[in-house]
Parts: sequence; structure tokens; C-alpha cells
Amino acid sequence: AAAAAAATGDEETLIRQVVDSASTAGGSKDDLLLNADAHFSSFLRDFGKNYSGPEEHAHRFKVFKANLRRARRHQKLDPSAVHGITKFSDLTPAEFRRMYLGLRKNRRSFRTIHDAPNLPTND
Amino acid sequence: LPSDFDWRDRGAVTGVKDQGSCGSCWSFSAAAALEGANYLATGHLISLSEQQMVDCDHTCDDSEPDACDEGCNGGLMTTAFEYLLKSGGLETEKDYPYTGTDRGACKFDKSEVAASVSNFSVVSVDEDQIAANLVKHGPLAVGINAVFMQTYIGGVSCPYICSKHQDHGVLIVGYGSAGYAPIRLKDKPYWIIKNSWGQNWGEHGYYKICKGRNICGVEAMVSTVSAVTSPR
Repeated sequence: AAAAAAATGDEETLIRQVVDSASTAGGSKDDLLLNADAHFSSFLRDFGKNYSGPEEHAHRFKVFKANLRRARRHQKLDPSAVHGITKFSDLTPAEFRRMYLGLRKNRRSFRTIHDAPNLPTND
Repeated sequence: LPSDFDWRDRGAVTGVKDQGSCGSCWSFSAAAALEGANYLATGHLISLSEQQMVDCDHTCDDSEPDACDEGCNGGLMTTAFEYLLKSGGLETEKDYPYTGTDRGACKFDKSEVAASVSNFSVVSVDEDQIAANLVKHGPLAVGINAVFMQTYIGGVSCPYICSKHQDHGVLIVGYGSAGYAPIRLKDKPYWIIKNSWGQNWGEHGYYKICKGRNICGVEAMVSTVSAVTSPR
């Protein structure tokens, strides 16, 4: 928690949940992992996913389970949001980046564009 | 500044769109910012074409010719605004619909321009200035690190640790003063962000992220655009 606070510069992050989180939104992620088979079936149905064959299906199930663990980690790091199964749950982080993210690294152009003038923010 | 503000309630935001499996978020962010600016300038909310930028905008960074807007391979909102200044503007979504691929030829027809950029600028890394520019000039194109967005379902995202390296283009449409943060035992302010992954992602296509600490780099790459009052 101290490392997290140092990284974010926010003293509030020193307050850390120490009790069991089973009753919170994040607590359901253990159930997700225990019932990964059933959740994968629901995921395929809900998002209309079809794979090319059993090998691809098995691979995607493996990725899906890894993403359930990832969602659980995100839930712990980001407790005020709800993390879980999304339509991207069968994609590896690299696939997700390649297919859905596309912001180029900001280089000189951003620095040479003129700054917006400061606006009054009181009254 | 108002404590809460949302351009969706004021008619400046079109419905959530879906970029599909194409890294064209930058064009959705730029088009959405111009949609808002055009609404403020003309009073008309018009859905604008992302595909035009995907097909036709190959603007490069002046200093690095290999850093260009490249359809599904990525781009930058500010270079897209430069393209819009030079080309004359954007056609409507209806006239130049989204296909989700960048394999087609550019079919831009200047006579069909529905919204034009008059100016654009960057906003300093200051939450009050971002909020003031949002309220005064309309929704803002921003970059964000999307690592927590792959698993996001709802609520106010406020991760303890998140890289500030932006890899996704989105749109700030408003802010709220009191998103509940149970672990901090207090309410936290947040930005309301329009994404381009369809309505079946996040909170009906929207993302909330806490405001004021440049979480995931959301306050470090902000640009505002203004529109010409009557392009056609």
C-alpha cells in the first residue's frame, strides 16, 4: 500500500481493505474462476463468439481463464470500479492492444500546437 | 465551474459508436470532438464520418515522417485535426459510413463537408482548466492508458497504479462530483468518458475515471477543437 501511495502520490491509498471481500463486487471473482466453464459458455452465447475449431476453442478458453484472473487483479487494484467478463475476455492483452487501441505515441506535433488560453475557473 | 456537468444532457453528444476490430480510436475521438464543437457552433448535432479519416488522413508528424495517421494501425487526434483543417472538414456518417477496415480508397467529396474545424489547441494538465475548456468549448479529445478498460464493467475506475502512457483515444463529455469510492470511505469526483467500443461495453459504452490525479494519463493529452459556424 505504501508503494502504491508513493506511485500515485495519494495518501488516501494508505487506507487498505484488510477484511475479506467476499461480500463486495470484487468477491464474486473467485466464483468466476471456480465456474470458468459455465461462464465461458455464457460468454460465448452472450457475445455471439464462434471459433474455427476445437483447438481454437481450447486456446480461447485458456485465455479466458487468464483474463478472469486478470479481472480479479484489476478489481483489487481498482476497487471503486467493477471488473469482470467483458466482450474482450477471450483476447490476450497483446491482441486487445493490436485490435482495439490505436493511439500513436505523441511526438513533436502535440508540443508545438498552441496551448489553449487559461480560462477563469471561479465564479 | 458547475460541480457536475454532462454534455449528453445538453444535446452535444451522438450515440455510442463501435470501431470494431480496427485501431481507429483516434478517428472516433477526433470526430466526436468535432461533433460537439459543431453542435456548439451551429446548434445541430450531426454524426460525422470516422471512415473519411481512416481512408484519407495520412497526416504525418512534421518532425517524424514515419509517425503518421494510418487507419486501423493508429493515429493521433491532433494530426487528425490538422488534416481536417487542410481538407475542409468531415462528411456525415451517413454520406461516408464506417466500414471498420482501412483497405478502401479515399472517397472524400469536399462538396459534402458537414462540419469544419476553425481551430484546435491543447489544454494544460490541470483538472480545472480541463473542466473549464470542456464547459466552454464542448467535449474534449483525450488520450488514456486503456489497460483497465479491457476488464471494466462499471463504476468509477480509480486504480492505485496505472501507467500514464496513453494508448487509446476517447472523449471527455462531462464530469461528476461524487462517484462512490467505498475503500476510501468518501465520494470522489470523476470524468465521464465516451468510448467507441459499442454500447455493450462498460456503462452503456461509457467509462468513468477519477478526476484530478492524471490517472492513466487521462489529463495529460487533452485537446479542444472549435468548428466553423456554417460549413454548408
